[in-house]
This record gives sequence, C-alpha cells and structure tokens, in this order.
Amino acid sequence: MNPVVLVHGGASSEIPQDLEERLRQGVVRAATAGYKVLKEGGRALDAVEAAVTILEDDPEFNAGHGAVLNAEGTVEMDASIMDGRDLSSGAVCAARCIANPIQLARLVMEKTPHCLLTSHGAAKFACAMGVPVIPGEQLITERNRQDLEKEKQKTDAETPSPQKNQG
Amino acid sequence: TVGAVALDSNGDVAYATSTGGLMNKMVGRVGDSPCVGSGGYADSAMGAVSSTGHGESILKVNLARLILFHVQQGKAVGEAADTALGYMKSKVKGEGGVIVVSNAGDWAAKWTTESMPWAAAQDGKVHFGLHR
Repeated sequence: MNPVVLVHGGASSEIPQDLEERLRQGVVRAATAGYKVLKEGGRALDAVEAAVTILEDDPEFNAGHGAVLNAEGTVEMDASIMDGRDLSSGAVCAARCIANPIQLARLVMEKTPHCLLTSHGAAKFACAMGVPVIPGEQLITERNRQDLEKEKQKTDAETPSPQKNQG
Repeated sequence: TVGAVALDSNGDVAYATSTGGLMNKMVGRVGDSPCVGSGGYADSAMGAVSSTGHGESILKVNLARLILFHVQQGKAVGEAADTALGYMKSKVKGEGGVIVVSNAGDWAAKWTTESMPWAAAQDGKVHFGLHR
C-alpha cells in the first residue's frame, strides 16, 4: 500500500494575507513529518499524532499553543484520535494547561477503557500519566488576546453570529 | 482546528483532530472535535476523515461518518465529501471543511468556507492549498 498523509489547519472565513505563507509552511511541515513516520514503517496512528502535535505547537493554528480564548479569556481545548484497525478511539474535552491534547487523547485510548474524558477528569488523568502541566498563559498568544477583545466589543454592538466564527 | 488523516503501508487508516474551539465561546462549550463520527472517523474497511468548521452543525449531521457512508455507497472520496458538506450547508446552514483518505489511497481536501489550509504527502511529493 502506498502511504499517504493529509493535514488541515482549520476552515476559515477569511485569512489575512500576511498570514497565508506561515499557514502554508505550517501544514507542509506537519504533512512532511507525518509522511516521514509512514516512510519509516510507522503506523497511520503514529503519523496523525505526529502531524497534529506539530500543528498544536505552531502558534498560527487554533489548537494547543495558539488556541483561541473562551469568554473568560482562558484556553479550553478538545481533541480526538482514532485507529482504523480496530475502531479504538480516545478523546479529551475542555482540557486546560497541557501543551498537546492530542497526545492525551491517545493516552485515553490506550490506557483507559473509555473514549472521552472531560475537564477535571482529563486533568487528573493527565497528571496520573505524567503529562506535564504548563501555565495556561503559555498557550495564549497576544494576537488571540487582541482578537478576543475585538470580538467582545463587536458582539456587544451587534447580535453574535456563530457562522462568522468557524472554529 | 487542526487535523490529520493517514493511510499506512499495511492498509490501515487513522485520524486525529485538535482544537481550541470558537473564540469567545461559553465556558464548557464543546464542539465536534472530540466527538467520534463528527470531528473525525477512521475505519480501515473504508477510510478516514478529519473535520473542521462550525462544530454544532458538524455534530448535527455526523459529518465524518456521513462522508464515509457515502464512500461505502460507492462515491469517490471527493464526491462523498462534497455531498456531505453540501448537505450540512443546505440542512443546517453550516460551513466547514474536511480531509479524507480512502483505504485505497485516494484522497481529497474539500471545504465550503472561503479558505482551509491543507497539505498532503504521497509518493515523496507534497501538495498544498489554501483558497477555493
């Protein structure tokens, strides 16, 4: 079988021109890393985890470092992973203060009989698995802080439209 | 949101999806990304999908599994993705994007929003795109 890996960096209504090249570089870097795993004989599961970890570490994308802020100005992250061999899957939601939620999702898949852990439970599990806790501030970028301020001012002035904000 | 799908040399597929969600979201709001069948799906009997876009809409149509249903019914991966994204747009007015790989190695990146950065690596070559 001829291995292949695809990545995406999120559907968006508009992308500022000065951001385009950085996004291109980010997705190419992630796809290349995933492909390297496959070419070295790695499993599809390892390839997707490697690719998404790179995108989570890249502040240009809405995940991990660079995740957008909620109404309280903090980061809550969701992630899931699935192995097509046997349909095993793992996920976390409302995860805080970890760098790579996708790696925690994989631990949920491999180390528990469950599919999804939330918030406080995900945090306790991460701690039990030895996943480093990082200050939430470390995930926040100045651009996202400013974007939240602008969004709050805008939604104060008009009816919020979730369709404008694709996630 | 970010995501990946892959097919390995054994013919197995996988997906991964990760997100910070919506900007200015309610505390505790969860979208499609951690939900198997919506934010992604992988079955080596068919293929794998990772989704992005308006989470509540994606949840309502079970976007990832819907695409693989169409693949099961004999549609090519690109057509399956377009059909499901079109259904989501017409039924619940939701927009988004997906990456899909079949267990035969066919792949597609499709979206109904203005943009979605994507890249694919196969046969030692990297393809990428951003705008429709």
